[in-house]
Parts: sequence; C-alpha cells; structure tokens
Amino acid sequence: LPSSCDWRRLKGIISPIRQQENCNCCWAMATAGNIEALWGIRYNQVVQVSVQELLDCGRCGDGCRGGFVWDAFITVLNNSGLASERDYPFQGDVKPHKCLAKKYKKVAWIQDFIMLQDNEKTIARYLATEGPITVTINMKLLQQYQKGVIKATPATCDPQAVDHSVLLVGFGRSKSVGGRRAEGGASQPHPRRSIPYWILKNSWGAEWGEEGYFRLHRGSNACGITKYPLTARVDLPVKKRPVSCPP
Amino acid sequence: GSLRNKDPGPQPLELKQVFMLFQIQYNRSYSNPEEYARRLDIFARNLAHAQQLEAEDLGTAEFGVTPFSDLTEEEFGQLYGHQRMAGEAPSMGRKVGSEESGES
Repeated sequence: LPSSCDWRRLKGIISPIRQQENCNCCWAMATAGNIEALWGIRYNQVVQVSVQELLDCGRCGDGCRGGFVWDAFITVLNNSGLASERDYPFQGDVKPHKCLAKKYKKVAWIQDFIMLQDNEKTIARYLATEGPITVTINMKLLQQYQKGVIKATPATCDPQAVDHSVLLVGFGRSKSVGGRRAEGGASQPHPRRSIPYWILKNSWGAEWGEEGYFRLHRGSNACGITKYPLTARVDLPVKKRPVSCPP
Repeated sequence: GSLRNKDPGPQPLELKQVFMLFQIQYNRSYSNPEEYARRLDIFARNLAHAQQLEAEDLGTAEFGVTPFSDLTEEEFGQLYGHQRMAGEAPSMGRKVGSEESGES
C-alpha cells in the first residue's frame, strides 16, 4: 500500500467537478465519476458520461429526489452503458418517462459492480490499485466546511446515518506538522503530528470546499465512509492489468 | 482616558455586515423582511455552530461561511442529501447463498 495516492494527478482520469444544484442526484454524479475514472484508467480514454440518463432512466423514478449508487449501476447495466454528457446533458430535473437511453451512442459501459469490505485499509488498497470508489457518508459537517481535514467522532457525525454519495479519489497524510491550533498559535500548541486523510470529490461545484473536493480523516470510519464503498468493474477480472496511482 | 483617542484598529464585522457579504457572494435575496430575519437568524446559528466545530475539531478543518450558511440542517439535508436514505436502507450485507437470501 503506497503512503499516498491521488488520481487527480493523472491527467484525464478525474472529470471536472459537477454541480448538482437543486437536484438530489449526488448518487448519480458519484456513479458517473466512478465510471469515468475507471474507463480512463483501463482504456486510456477521457469520457464524460450522462448523469441525466441515470436520472431519466432509473427504475425508481424521480432521481432528483434521491437515490442509491447501486441503483445507478443497475441502470447502467440495464441500458448497456451510458451516453455522453455532451449528447445527453444534465438538466437538473427529471423526466422519468422520457428516458432517451436508446437515442444516443454509448460511450462507456460496465461489466458489473461490487461493494468492498468495510475496512479502510482494504478500501485504500483497492483505490490505489484499481481506481476511484464511490462512498456514502454522513454530510452533516460539510454544511460549514471550508478546507482542511475533518476529523469526526460518532457524536459529531453519526457513521450510521449516511446520506450523501461522493467519489473517493485518493488518500495521504497531511504535511503540516501540528494541528490548526498549533499553526494559528491562538491557543495551546498541539504536539507535532500528521493526519492521515481521504480525498473526496464532491458535486457541489468547484467553488465549494477545496476546489470542489474535501478531506476526511482516514482510519476512524469518519462520517461512515466505510458503510457503502461501491465501485463498477469496467473489465473482466481475468484481464486485469496492474495500474499505478501516482503518489 | 488617554486610550480613548487611540485608533482601536480593525474591528470585527457586525453580523449583518457579514450576512450582507454572504448575500452578495452567493447572490441571495429574500422575498420579504420576515424571510430576511429568519435567514439572518439561521445564518447566525450556523456561524456559531461553525465556531463550535472549529473549537472541537481535532483535525485541521476550517469551518465558516459557505453557500449553505442560510439553510437549517434539515433544509440542507433535504436539498443536498439523498432523501431516500432517510428511511431504512436495504440490507446490503447479506451473504449470497445464505438461508436469508432465498433464491440466488
């Protein structure tokens, strides 16, 4: 397991930050990001897939009122892939009876999808060797978040009450030697330390957080990050080639 | 005393000034004075909560004004979470082939 991994550093793997606006479609945007990244890693092709197709063609109807990552993957399997974002652009609302899946050419498809073990080391290993993973977290602390590494406890962020899906794109350890209080010097200095973290891609626009991303503490199941780690498989396991996540 | 004539230096912004800056930055307007007052109250509570998080947090995270600072926690959850998760999530941990799962 490498000490750090950041798929953003490999060009063409992580698509631009999306903006879900008034549509509760984080689950569809996280899924789209997962497929785009895996497609880029496996086939060296930059694709942006249609989130709107996931919303319009989902079996559960109005995808702007919420959904699950696993339902998005089932939609991709049922439709034999996804059209491009350019052909079938995001509208921010849903026309459940207007599924246009058959109208456009598919630009990416998946073989199946899996849920990983609820273990942060397993998740890190899979992330580093296979690619980005969708996770579903409790988003409570994100409402006031600006930047830095969030270190939550079950009391401040219930790991069972997960309600927001995002894409896990990397991990690392903070280089700052000392916590925020030590850096600011406003109160008692903390002992020197580095904090292990996850890097997550959100779907609230690039203006939010750390240019659309945020970091969560790694190793404490912060905000329930291990509850639903799901990822597509874009290739048959037997054909797998080793990939390398840039440090 | 002699201190009275000294320049007090930069003063912290009043809550309403901070709220006005928030409205400008995130292009927010409210339909009537009652709604404005309600949002200002929510904004103040959220700022206080952000300060509390800063005090409690053991990481390096900074909390403060965000695009969601005029929303209650419930509104934020409804607008940006996935509501279907609010109910009981389906069982995903069941082993394939176990007695519980029935047919494959």
